[in-house]
Amino acid sequence: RRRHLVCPMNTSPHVDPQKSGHEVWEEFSHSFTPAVREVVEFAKKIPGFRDLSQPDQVSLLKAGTFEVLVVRFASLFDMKDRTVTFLGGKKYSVDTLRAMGASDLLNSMVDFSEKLTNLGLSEEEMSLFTAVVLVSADRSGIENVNSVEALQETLIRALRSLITKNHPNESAIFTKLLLKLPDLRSLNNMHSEQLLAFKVH
Amino acid sequence: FGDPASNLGLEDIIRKALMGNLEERQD
Repeated sequence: RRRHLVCPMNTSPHVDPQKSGHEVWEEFSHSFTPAVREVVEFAKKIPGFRDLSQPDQVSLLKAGTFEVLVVRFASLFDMKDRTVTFLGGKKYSVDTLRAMGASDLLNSMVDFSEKLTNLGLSEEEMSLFTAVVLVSADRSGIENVNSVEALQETLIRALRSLITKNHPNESAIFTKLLLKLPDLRSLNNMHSEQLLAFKVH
Repeated sequence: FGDPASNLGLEDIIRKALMGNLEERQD
């Protein structure tokens, strides 16, 4: 039976049919590990993140890494051509990936990436928004909710101030950005369901 | 199969990446 890995964190969606499930999993893990490490390095640079307890740092990263990656890799999704670029550098059309078994998650990710890109944020704004995505006090397993909440509020204030300064005539941008947070949660939930299904099979 | 992040080995990668920094701090 042909199998495909439609996550762009792979080098290619095509899976060698000779490889065992374990080997496929190992290869997949090898592909996304550097990206996850980059997320951890990014988190370490968020002022105040390293002051949180280590279990809370782990909980935030465990819960938020996917969402951070969605924001960071939004450019892999080209909504004009309706293509997705895999880490191996090759582009695949959304229709091709759908035929390979990609679920509604793919369409949702393309839609999200389009809306985020259309906001035209600078690198600095995107970076601060990513920090807000990661530092969310309502993630499961947080021990010291007050500390995470305090850091989250500081980051949100900084983001609002930066957006207001850079886009004085576009006050809706900040609101639109905050509304992206529940969208990311929803994508994260869909992705978790996919992962469970993938592991089970 | 209750925790996709753990299944993916994500927690292990995160802990190692965070710990690396702790070791640097101790140095």
